[in-house]
Amino acid sequence: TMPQRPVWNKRSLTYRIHNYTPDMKREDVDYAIQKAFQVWSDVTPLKFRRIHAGEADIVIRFAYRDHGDFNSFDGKDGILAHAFGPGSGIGGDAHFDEAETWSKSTQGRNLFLVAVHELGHSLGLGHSRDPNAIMYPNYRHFDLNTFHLSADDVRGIQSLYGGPGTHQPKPNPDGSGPAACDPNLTFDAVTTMGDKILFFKDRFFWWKLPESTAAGVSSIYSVWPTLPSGIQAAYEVKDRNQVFLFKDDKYWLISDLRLQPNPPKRIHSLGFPESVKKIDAAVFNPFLHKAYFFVDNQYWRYDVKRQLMDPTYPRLISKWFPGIKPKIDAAFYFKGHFYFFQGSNQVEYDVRSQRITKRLKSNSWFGC
Amino acid sequence: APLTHNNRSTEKIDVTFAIEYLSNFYNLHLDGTPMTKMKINNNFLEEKIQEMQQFFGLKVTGQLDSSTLELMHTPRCGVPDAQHFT
Repeated sequence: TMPQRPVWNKRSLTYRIHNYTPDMKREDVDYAIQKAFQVWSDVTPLKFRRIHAGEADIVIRFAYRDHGDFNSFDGKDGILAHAFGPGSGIGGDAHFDEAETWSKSTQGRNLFLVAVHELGHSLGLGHSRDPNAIMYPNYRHFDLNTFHLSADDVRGIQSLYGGPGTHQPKPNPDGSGPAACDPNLTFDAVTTMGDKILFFKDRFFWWKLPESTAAGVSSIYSVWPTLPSGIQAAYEVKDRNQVFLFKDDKYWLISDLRLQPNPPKRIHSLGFPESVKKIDAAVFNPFLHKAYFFVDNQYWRYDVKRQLMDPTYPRLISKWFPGIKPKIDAAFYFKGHFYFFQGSNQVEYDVRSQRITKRLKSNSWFGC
Repeated sequence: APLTHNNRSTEKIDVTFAIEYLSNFYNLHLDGTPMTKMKINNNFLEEKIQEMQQFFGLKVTGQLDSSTLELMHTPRCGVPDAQHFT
């Protein structure tokens, strides 16, 4: 993103094509620009509408050399185009150097690809160091049939505007995103991650420092674009900086805050029988270095060091966790306690003394 | 002698080009020194070359080596990598 993170404060933006390059048919220019906007609208809540007269938020121009914005073009090659970050007047406008040969193909400079990049600036993105990103500063031809934004591009734009079909979610009820203070709030999964606690719900997760009531909320997609929504269980092995996330019969690894690029693994590789189709909740016990997996009214215990499921499991939850009834929606470990989430309720359970120490509402962490 | 002269001449063109590139995209300030005199603070120039090499994932030498110059000549977006576009 750009310094000071300028963004548009509205979700519906207008654009106008001020003039055309003689290198291409007008309809091809129109199409390239429209498709370039679509690339960004596909991954954000932003909507773009073309207008033919009047003041548009984003104006597209083709220009030679000095063109009135104190940032002259330099003739063929070198600088191909530039754009201004969100703002009034010239803010958001994208200018293309007419000295280039613009095209809809691989000949010369492909207008669509350059437009996607410049419109990224128009929306508030800076340059990426990732050569696979469209926001990398240097021109590179991508296969137009398979073109898609890189994870870095998506992360950048969604950090400014949120994911598609959503507003930038807020932790408090405002009609958009989940409401942390809803008394009936339930969670899909909860885990610590580094110094934060993450609370997963549908497409979103809240993140907060344990000692602070302030919480942030993000869409899962905006942070880990390849991770599905509806995470069902999660646990952290803190001394390895690893977080495991579970959905249905698959699990993913986040190591040092980065989602590992390998495809998800099957939970059965951990030792679950084929009859187990999903995990309700998971929690890590750092004293024993074991992970507990809760499935319906039973739980399994997994030895993280030996990478084997402990024998004599599954066991009944109600028998071995006195006072905890099935079934468990989510669980996490923090400072000597397990926290079990069941519907809109939460139980604090002392790991050493093996007894319940507190009964709480599920959203007690948000200072509602 | 002509070979040395040519080499120096090429080097001068490269440095002039690099200074222009770094001024455009890496916030290199010449502080009013005419570019032709090449009296720019060498350390600062080296730092800016390093910044650019780091951004592009090149070997960080601070020198205008061939890969750095090649990358500088690649067509690109006019928005700076290291400052506001005003």
